[in-house]
Amino acid sequence: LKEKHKILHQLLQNSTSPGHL
Amino acid sequence: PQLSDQKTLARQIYEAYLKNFNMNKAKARTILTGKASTPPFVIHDMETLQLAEQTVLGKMVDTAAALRDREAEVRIFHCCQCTSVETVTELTEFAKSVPGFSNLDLNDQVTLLKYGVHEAIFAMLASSMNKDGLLVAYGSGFITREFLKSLRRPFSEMMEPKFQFAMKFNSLELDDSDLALFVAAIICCGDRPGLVNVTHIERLQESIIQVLQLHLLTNHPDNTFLFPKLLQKLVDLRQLVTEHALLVQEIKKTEDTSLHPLLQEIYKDMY
Repeated sequence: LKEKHKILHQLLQNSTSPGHL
Repeated sequence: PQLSDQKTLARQIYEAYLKNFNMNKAKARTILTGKASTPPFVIHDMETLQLAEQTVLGKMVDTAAALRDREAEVRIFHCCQCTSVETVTELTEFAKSVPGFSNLDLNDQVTLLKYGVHEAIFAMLASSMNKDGLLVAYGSGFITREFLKSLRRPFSEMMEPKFQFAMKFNSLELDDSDLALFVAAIICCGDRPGLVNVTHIERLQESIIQVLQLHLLTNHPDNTFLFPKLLQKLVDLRQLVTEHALLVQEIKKTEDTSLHPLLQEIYKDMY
């Protein structure tokens, strides 16, 4: 699940920007 | 002691809501009722859209060179995605501030966000809507419902169901303190597909639902049926998101547009 949701996972772990299109 | 615990939880969730969301109902209503110092720029046709892109929308999103020559529908879709991504980020921070959420299994936190964020987005979007349109770009713009409806298919079908939901939802006259608990209840939901530790989440959900019920009784003493009405809205939001996900899937298949990687993650294998 973590592998398929890398950005969500990252957002949960720290406050990184999800980036742009 | 239990009552004081519940009041503390309600206050913590309300504070997290005010801290993490750049737009809230109180701010939106000030603008929508014409009480703000600067009225929003109204986007009602292609010309005003272009003007907005050079001003208010340009500040919100980097309308990159790649998009400049694309048709209006694609540019608007891009703006919608940017707003959604930003709200997902805010919702993640909000969720982390809900007492108990961060102690859940990390996989379950991901699942709760995956399934909850769009329901929460559409519930909160109602605050920025009236029957005629929707506030955009942090309240500096207002895009009319008629203009959104006049776009070509399938883009024209994107927002109308959200307006229809919003008009009924707004008639409940919730304030930000109610919405904070409602959004927390959406996120902490024990029946999302694939949850590992259901009991743990159900316990958290139950405490939030109890707090919501208590809060509504004190905040809206004249509206006895507000709580069951809101529980029904949770069901309506699920339907709204299912339809939205289908539409996005159709756009992805038939249109030459990109989908933000975060949104791709969320929509993939959702329903």
